[in-house]
Amino acid sequence: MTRGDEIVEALDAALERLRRIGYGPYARADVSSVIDPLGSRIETFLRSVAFPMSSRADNFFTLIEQFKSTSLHGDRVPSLHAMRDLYNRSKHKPQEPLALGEAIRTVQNTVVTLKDVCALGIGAVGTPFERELMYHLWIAFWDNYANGVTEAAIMLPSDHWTYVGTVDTLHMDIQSWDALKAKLLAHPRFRMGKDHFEPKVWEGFHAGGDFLNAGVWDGDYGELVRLVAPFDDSSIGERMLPGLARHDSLTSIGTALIAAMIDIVRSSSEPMSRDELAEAIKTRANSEYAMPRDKGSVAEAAAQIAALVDTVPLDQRQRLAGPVLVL
Amino acid sequence: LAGPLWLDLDGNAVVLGF
Repeated sequence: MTRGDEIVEALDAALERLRRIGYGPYARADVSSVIDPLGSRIETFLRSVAFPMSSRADNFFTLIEQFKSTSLHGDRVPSLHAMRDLYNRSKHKPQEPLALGEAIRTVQNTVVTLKDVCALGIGAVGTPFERELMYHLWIAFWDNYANGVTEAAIMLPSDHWTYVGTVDTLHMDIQSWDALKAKLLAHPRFRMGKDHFEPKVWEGFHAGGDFLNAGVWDGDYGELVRLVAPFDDSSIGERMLPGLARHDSLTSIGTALIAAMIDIVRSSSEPMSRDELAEAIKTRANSEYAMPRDKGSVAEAAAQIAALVDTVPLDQRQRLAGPVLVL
Repeated sequence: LAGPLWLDLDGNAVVLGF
């Protein structure tokens, strides 16, 4: 099953649920319970599968607009916008009615369109679904009032005595929290607060100073980093912790660069020289994963990753997955 | 790099780790 097949199957299942709602009286919430997760899923599909090189600034609207530069039939684009409109209305305009018939028709049209999208073979729509690496990650935040800084740590559960292994650490201005929190809470793959952790883990977070909050992420590794990256300020790490900034951590550099590389190889089947690949990795790691490109260790790591990818035949590169986190 | 970086060409499986 390809990632394209998977989304079509998810839409078919949603359509079946909508039809069943019609077997009796229904409430707006019944329709929303199908449309909300489906809309979010389609947006994620467009962002990470159809257009893996999309920018973090892209939204559902601009992602759909990108089909205008593909060979997708022009008639199909409005059906995706209709799906986006339905999703926005369902989620953000509870005072407006949500008719079941309209929802069924919209999802039916979206199924037809996404089948055509799969046939285009763009991005990673043709890569096997089972290769998708999902992670159950913890992200915790601590304030450092003296320096006006908030630290975010992305962690993988482990059997280490602290129960976690830190994968990446980002630093941001202490004022960033409200905006970042809103962004995380709006994401369906994120859940925040004590209820999502074992008590011993939550206590462990408190041991680390002025603990702010923590949440659980179930999904793609790169997507989580892309949500937090816009708030990262690399000068903070450099100033506060000489030699211990994010761009001094080989794990942070490696994971950011590999995530960037995966986006690149999945979006293009054009041959690239080793140097071009290394440059593209640094550029995307900088723009999407907040990894400064002008550091010697970043350049060195990009060259190593490019050399490794260079050993993979071109037709196999879209099947690459990663980063594989092993702590 | 600090971690292992490898390509595991096991049948169709190609993974890149760290």
